[in-house]
Amino acid sequence: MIVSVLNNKGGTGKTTSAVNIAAATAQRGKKTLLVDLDPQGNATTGLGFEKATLPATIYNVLSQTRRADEAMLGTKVENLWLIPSNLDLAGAEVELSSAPGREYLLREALATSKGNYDTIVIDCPPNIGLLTLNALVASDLLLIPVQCEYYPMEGLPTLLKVMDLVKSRLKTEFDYRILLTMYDRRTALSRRVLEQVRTNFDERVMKTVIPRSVRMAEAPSKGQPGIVFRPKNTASEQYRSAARELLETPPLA
Amino acid sequence: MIVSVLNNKGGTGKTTSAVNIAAATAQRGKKTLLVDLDPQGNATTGLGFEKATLPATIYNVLSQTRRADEAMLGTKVENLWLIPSNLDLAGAEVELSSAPGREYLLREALATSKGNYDTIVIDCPPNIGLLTLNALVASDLLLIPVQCEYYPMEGLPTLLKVMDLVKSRLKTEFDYRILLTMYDRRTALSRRVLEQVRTNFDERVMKTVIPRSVRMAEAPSKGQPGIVFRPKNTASEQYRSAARELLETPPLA
Ligand SMILES: Nc1ncnc2c1ncn2[C@@H]1O[C@H](COP(=O)(O)OP(=O)(O)OP(=O)(O)O)[C@@H](O)[C@H]1O
Ligand SMILES: Nc1ncnc2c1ncn2[C@@H]1O[C@H](COP(=O)(O)OP(=O)(O)OP(=O)(O)O)[C@@H](O)[C@H]1O
Ligand SMILES: [Mg+2]
Ligand SMILES: [Mg+2]
Repeated sequence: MIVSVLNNKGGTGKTTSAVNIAAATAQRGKKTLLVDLDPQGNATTGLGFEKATLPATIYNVLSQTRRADEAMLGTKVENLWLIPSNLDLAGAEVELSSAPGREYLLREALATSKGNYDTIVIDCPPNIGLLTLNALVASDLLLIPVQCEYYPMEGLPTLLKVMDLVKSRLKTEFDYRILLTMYDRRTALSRRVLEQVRTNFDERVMKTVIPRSVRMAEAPSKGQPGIVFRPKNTASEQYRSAARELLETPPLA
Repeated sequence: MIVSVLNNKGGTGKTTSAVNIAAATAQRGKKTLLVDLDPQGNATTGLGFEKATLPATIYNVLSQTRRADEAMLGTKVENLWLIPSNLDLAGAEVELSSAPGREYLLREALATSKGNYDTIVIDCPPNIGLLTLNALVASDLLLIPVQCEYYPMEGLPTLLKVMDLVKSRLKTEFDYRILLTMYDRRTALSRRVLEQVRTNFDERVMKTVIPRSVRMAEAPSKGQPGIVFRPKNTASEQYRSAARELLETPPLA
């Protein structure tokens, strides 16, 4: 299964969800690959790597100077590998925009290694440019983290419309789920957003909800996923439950 | 003065800062224009407008089918005008990338109306693409909101490097300030980030710090800036102080 974690709204918990769900599936014994498709390289630093000294990145893979398996790094989490990213990737949007089949580059690059992994998780940048289009085309399932606040909720219908457009234009099939993040049950805003998203999107919304927890925000400063840094924390437990729920997702499409 | 609010890191408080600082300068009697340069159109909905029924947007201005003064809307805040945005702008990155002088389109479009306003504030999307480059070139001052967490702090040096590159390549001059946002004095992470950013960036960091406050996050659901929705809230007071501090910024460049 290839899952892309995307949302053009910034700061909704894409990287935190990608890193922790990938780590959780790895801890369940599934061989897992995390692909950092964001020039910011947050998933790369979130797993403890130095962006300045990477032997190869996803940029080399997309520009076809490296095979995917030549850019993979083993991480401190058993069963979890990473194809890292850094600012080199920032030029890809423009450089690759005239390449033939530019939206299929990632799907083709992963085709050879897909068989070696049970699960591949792709962390996307906060936009719907060429990099995110590549992730959409390469995926079976899309995970949309929505922070329990107004702007992330308000942007959801537009994001879904764009996804539909991509489906018909690029003749590709994918299913999607919404994951509510940074939920704070003490605020009326959080509760209202949870209710409204559940009402409007029904069975697309995962039962698991990720609570706001400062431990999750501290974990990247230690170069570890939250579920490794503080395994018993509620948000860690919920990310393990989200990984289980995703793996057992019956297709809805 | 033309101020751009930018940071490629998502969710650090760009829109919230742009909307509230623009509203605060308007409340001090300065004629202020807010430009929404993000296809998400969050500043547009944050001021109570419907993105689907806009007569004209910044997209029309950049593609030169409307003058800037033809796209301006009066807002419910006295002295505050808006050039709105919606998803039409999403195509601009690609459409305008081959236009001659593509980085100067916004500067030229604002040149005729610059004289009618005391302050112009530009809200940028979470990336450093063509739209943000246009904002850099059009501005005298850059405001970089940095949420008091690890990933936003970690990305700051790279963002400043890219800004320097733009300065030399596009032969343009700008000064910058860093505004710490969503500060939560109860967490060690927030305090650590505040100390580290102040140590590394010294006089570039604004004295004003914006605290985390759920009222700020609720305000957009009412179509109002936080400083209008809950004027006496601490975060509102701090945004008024940030506007004062910015207006009185002696150049450092
Ligand atoms: N459950 C949580 N509780 C508290 N903080 C969280 C939680 N999840 C994420 N965060 C913090 O919120 C901020 C935004 O999260 P993150 O960077 O994962 O979002 P993103 O969608 O990947 O952002 P971008 O749009 O820049 O890629 C980060 O500082 C992160 O540490
Ligand atoms: N001081 C604050 N206290 C609490 N919540 C805040 C504060 N400032 C902003 N927020 C909330 O945090 C979220 C991110 O803020 P905002 O959307 O302004 O960031 P942004 O940088 O513009 O995001 P994007 O990268 O998507 O453009 C929003 O839900 C907003 O309402
Ligand atoms: Mg991210
Ligand atoms: Mg914004």
